Amino acid sequence: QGSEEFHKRYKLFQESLRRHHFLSSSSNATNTATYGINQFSDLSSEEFRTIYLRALPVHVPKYSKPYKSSRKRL
Amino acid sequence: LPAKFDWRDKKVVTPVRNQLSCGGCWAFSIVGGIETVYALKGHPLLELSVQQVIDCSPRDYGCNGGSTVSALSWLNEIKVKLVQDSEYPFKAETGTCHHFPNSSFGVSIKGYEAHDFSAQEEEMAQKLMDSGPLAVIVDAVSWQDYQGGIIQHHCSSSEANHAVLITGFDRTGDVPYWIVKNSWGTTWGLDGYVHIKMGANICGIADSVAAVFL
Repeated sequence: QGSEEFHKRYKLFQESLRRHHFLSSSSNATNTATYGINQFSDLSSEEFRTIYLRALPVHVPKYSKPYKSSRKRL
Repeated sequence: LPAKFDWRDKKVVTPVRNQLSCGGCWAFSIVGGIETVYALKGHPLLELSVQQVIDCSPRDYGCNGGSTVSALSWLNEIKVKLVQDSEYPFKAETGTCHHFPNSSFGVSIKGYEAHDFSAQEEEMAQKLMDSGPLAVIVDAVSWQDYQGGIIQHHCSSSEANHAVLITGFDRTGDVPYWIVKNSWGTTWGLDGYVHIKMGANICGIADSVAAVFL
């Protein structure tokens, strides 16, 4: 407590509270997600993205249902 | 399709793991799928080595990122035997690839398929039931703050950045949803799981879907 790192994390935590408020207020339907404090609440969005969101997307072919001949269906 | 289906009910899904500060989600998602399909073949449910995939997949970047499809392609081409997690434990950092003698126990895949199921989530649910859990890539930016409930907003279908594993679906309520296993530990979300609305490609969940065969 009192260190530069503490102040940085505390500020990020406060920012996360504002973010939770935004995420929760913009969805008014029931059965919707809830957002709040968890183990990532003292990380900036950039830190979170850099550490955890590291999957590389790949383009894959569109799925097409296996063909069934009309004779088979009959 | 049934109203509800979850591979966890068949006791063929390993516990949620924690990738810590390693960006190896792509490895966690495919290894989770292989573990379940291996158990579905009548074998015991085993935890296989995620670290082996992180260290050894040649076209990926270990804890700095990777692709589910390129890792599956490598596993399939070389018929790599995945050893048990206890033998090659997770270290949360990229290490040197360890090789094991051919005689040692390991699980290799016979094949895999990867498709874009957008606008075809009914077919995707059928694939889940026929083939086992599905490794998918989603936009998880808003998941930083997720606590529970069904995600229906606040993510994009064009910015995939995180790999997870779909283990089931539930269509019994007003909002049908996918049941998704994450790798951020059990304290995150719903005991480590997240629910994503079905039928609208929320977070791009249907854009890149992979299933393995053993």
